[in-house]
Amino acid sequence: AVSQSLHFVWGVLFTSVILYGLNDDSDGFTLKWLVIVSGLLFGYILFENKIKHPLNFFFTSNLSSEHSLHMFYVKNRSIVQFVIQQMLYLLWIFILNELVTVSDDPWILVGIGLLFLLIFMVSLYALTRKESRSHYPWNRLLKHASTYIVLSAVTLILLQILLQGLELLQLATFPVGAFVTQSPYRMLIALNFVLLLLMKPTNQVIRAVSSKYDPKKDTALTSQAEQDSGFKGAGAMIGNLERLLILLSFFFGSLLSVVAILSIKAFARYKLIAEDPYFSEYFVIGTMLSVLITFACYALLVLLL
Amino acid sequence: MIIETLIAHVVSYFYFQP
Repeated sequence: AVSQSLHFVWGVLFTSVILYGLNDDSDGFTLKWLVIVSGLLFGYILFENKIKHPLNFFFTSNLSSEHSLHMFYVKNRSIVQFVIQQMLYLLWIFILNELVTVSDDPWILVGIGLLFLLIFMVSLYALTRKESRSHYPWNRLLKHASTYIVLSAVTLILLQILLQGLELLQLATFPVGAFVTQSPYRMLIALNFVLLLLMKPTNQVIRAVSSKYDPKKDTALTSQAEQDSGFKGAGAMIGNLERLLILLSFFFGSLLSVVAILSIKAFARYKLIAEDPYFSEYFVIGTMLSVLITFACYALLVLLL
Repeated sequence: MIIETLIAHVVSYFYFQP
C-alpha cells in the first residue's frame, strides 16, 4: 500500500510541476493549483486506506443473494468496483474545483491546502511506520526524485514547443474550425487529456470487460493460443495505434480510413479468426469496444474544444 | 481548471502505477 501511494504521489508531483510550468499566473492559478494538488493527494490516501475496503465489503455482504443485482455484481465484480471508485474520484475532483471557485479570500485557500497537506503527511508517515518498521530509504527517494525532475523538464520543454507551434498553426488556414477559436493552451490541455484517456486507461477497461470472453483462459486452448500470438505487449500497442488512427480519421472527417484500419487488424489474425470461433468472438468484442470508446473520446474532444 | 485536475488524476492513477 505504501509503495502504491508513493507512486501516486510522484505522479501528482510530476504532472503538477508540468502544468504549473505551462501556466502563466493569471487569476491566482498558483494558489488554486496548490489546493487542488494537496486535495488530490489527501483524497487518494483517504480513499485507498479508509474507504475502499469497507465499500467493497458493504457491496459483497449487503446485496441479498436472491436479488438480480447480486448476480450482476458477482459476475462483473472488478468492473463494478472500478467504475464506483472512479465515480468517487470524479466526485471528489468536482468538489475540489467548486471549493476553489467559491472562496475568494487567498488565505482560505492557503488554509485548506495546508490542512490537506498536513493530514496527508501524517497518514503517509503512519502508513510507512506501520508497514516497514524501519526508517525510510532516502537513497531510493533521491533516485526517484532526480529521475522525475529530469523527465518533467524534458516533457515541459516539449509541451512548450508544442504550445508555440499551436500558436503558429492558428495563423495558417486549417481545415478544422475549432482550431481557430480556442486559445492554444486550452487546445493543448484538451488534446492531451483525450490522448491520455485513449491509451492506458482504455486498454485496462477493455481488458477488464473482455477478459470474460478470453479464450486463453480456457486450459484446453492455452498452448495453441500462446503459439499463435506474437510479441508480449504487441496487443496493447496495436490497440493504441488503432484508437489513435481512428480518432484522427474521425477528427478530419475521413471515415473510409476507419474501414481500412479495422480490416488491417483483422487480416493480421485471419487464421485464428477463421478457425477459432471463441477467438473471433473475443476479437470482435475487443474491437467494437475500442471503436466505441474512441468515438466517446472524440465526442469529448469536440465538447472540450 | 477541471481538465488539469483530471489530467493529474489520470496520469498518476493509471500511468504511474506499476
